[in-house]
Amino acid sequence: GMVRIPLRKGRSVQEVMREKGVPEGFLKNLRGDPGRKYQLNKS
Amino acid sequence: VAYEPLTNYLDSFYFGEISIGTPPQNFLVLFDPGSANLWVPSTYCQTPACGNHARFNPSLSSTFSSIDVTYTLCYGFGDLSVALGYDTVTIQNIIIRNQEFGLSLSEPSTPFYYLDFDGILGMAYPGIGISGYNTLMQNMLQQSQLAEPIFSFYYSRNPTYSYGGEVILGGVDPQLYSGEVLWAPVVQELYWKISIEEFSIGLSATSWCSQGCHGIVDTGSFRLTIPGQFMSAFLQALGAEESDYGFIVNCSSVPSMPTLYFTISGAQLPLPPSVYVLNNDGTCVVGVESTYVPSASGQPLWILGNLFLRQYYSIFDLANNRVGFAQSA
Repeated sequence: GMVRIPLRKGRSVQEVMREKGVPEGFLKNLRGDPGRKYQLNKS
Repeated sequence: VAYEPLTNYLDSFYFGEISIGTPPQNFLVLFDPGSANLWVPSTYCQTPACGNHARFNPSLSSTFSSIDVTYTLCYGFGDLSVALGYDTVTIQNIIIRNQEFGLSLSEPSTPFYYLDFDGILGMAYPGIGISGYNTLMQNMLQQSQLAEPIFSFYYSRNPTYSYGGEVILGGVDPQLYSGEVLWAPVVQELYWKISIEEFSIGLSATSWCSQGCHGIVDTGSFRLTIPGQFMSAFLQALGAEESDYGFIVNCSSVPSMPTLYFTISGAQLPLPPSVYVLNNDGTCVVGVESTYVPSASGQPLWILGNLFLRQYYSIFDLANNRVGFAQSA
């Protein structure tokens, strides 16, 4: 009735992109709002 | 909603393994109290993001049933479309039968191609999940899979890829925290949303929450999210400057920066600068971002993400609709 699931800490998107040799420039132009996740009318 | 530069591509996420199907197919999922649906990449999806992750193949599972319904799921960092199906989900030694889940049909490359995890396991209330289908937590409760209707999160202060912490389904581990648990009632049974009564920067109470603030406790978010209307004053109080990589401060000044205090259920929860300032390769960044989305009832909205929860072991109590915080070990 009780389970423990170990959590791994992943890399950031920036780190993965660097490893894959992807130019990062466009990430700096990304815009958004973290609160968008919690807008019910968007679900 | 005001769209400002995003910095969450600089953040890490924490995830664990589950299995779906018979025989089981393994996936790394983000355990996310900020959403309520379970989805994983699938062989229906041919976009590069899916090709770069483990994909569920329904034709290889003897227990899979399809549902002829598709949905778009929205997250802070991007949206994706899914088809619904049922199958057996296995988490460690717990087996949840006939669990509804999404099989991705299309995932945009940014950010999904570059994420280390495959899918997301939502742990919020059913009211924000796809209507008419049970969430995984609902099914676990209905199938009497949990010793207690509780789950809890612990984040290590020195996380690594192999161990960043743990999520405990069905209980808490008192060895992972110290002191008393502070309980805060959930204000709306959709998200794990609680009241924040006051926010102080050092010894100075800001009164920003004098008309009430709400905070969503969300391990699926990394930074501390501050209501947009307070961001400018907050950064000024900290002496932080905006740059391409967020709000930077001089690393040598971090020890003398103020502790932040959240007053919740009448008690002050401190967040020292060693926790809220992130050192990214020698650049010290205040781990905050802003939102212009208010709480549904109009209060300024905060999001208490991994950064806050590294400091506080968090307990999500489904039976009593409350969130508990205790000093993390």
